[in-house]
Amino acid sequence: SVARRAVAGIAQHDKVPRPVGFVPPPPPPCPGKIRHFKI
Amino acid sequence: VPAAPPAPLGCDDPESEAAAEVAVDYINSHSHHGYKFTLNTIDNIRVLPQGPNKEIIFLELDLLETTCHILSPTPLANCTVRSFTDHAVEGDCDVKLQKVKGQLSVLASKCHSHADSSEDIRQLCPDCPLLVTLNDTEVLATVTESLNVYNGKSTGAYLKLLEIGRAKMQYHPAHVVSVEFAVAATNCSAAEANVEACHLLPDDQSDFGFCTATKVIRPSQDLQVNCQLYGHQVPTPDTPLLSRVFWPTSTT
Repeated sequence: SVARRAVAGIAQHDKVPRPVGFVPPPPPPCPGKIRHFKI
Repeated sequence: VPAAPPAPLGCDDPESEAAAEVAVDYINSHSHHGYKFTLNTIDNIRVLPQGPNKEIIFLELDLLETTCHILSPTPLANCTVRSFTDHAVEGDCDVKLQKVKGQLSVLASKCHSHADSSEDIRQLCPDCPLLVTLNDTEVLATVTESLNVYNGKSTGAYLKLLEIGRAKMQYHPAHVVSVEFAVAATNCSAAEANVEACHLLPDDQSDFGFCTATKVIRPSQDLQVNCQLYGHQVPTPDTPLLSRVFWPTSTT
């Protein structure tokens, strides 16, 4: 029953209303990845 | 409805990486001194459409010095990036390219390099040797002595100094000078006495090399020299033979 409640908890959390058409912001295009190390 | 403008290129997009690769190849093949540089980060990219199948691309690149001298035939992919504790050197480059029918070419590039700050290295490695200026008297003395010792023991061609690539100094726990320098074979054998008459081999026979030397000044006096000749490299049309760069016709 705990597992069920936990799932229910997540289900409840997941019902947080999001604005219509919400699109997570894309990762910033630049600067790009660091291939070695940053001085 | 007009087509939406294409989304701006990301710095890690394949097109950006392809442009950066062309830019780094151009920078290394048009550099005449020092070491090869490799790509560390694409800091920014801007694309300006110039009509059908033509774009101008502006790249801001962050490069890192490798341990390969610019004369080394070693492919860049096999060149080790100079480590942080070996006193790394960073290059910042702005490059303008054009892309015509998918073909990339460099129109202009401007770079400047700078060594990492000594404080950064001291924090991580208090006793690491640090870069010193190339005209430091102990550096010049170590290079001269190293080349004399090498030529004195060599059974091959007499080697002349092309340029000092880098020099580091350590003061604790011992006083040690480490130098790296580029050399070129001359038309004399090392055994020959009159070295003043020696001159670089003509372009079609040129043979460059690279030497590293470490001289312990205190507590003992010890000198280790190691030189490696690359063998004759066939000059390619877009990379001027460096002997003309290092030793212009009016030899001074």
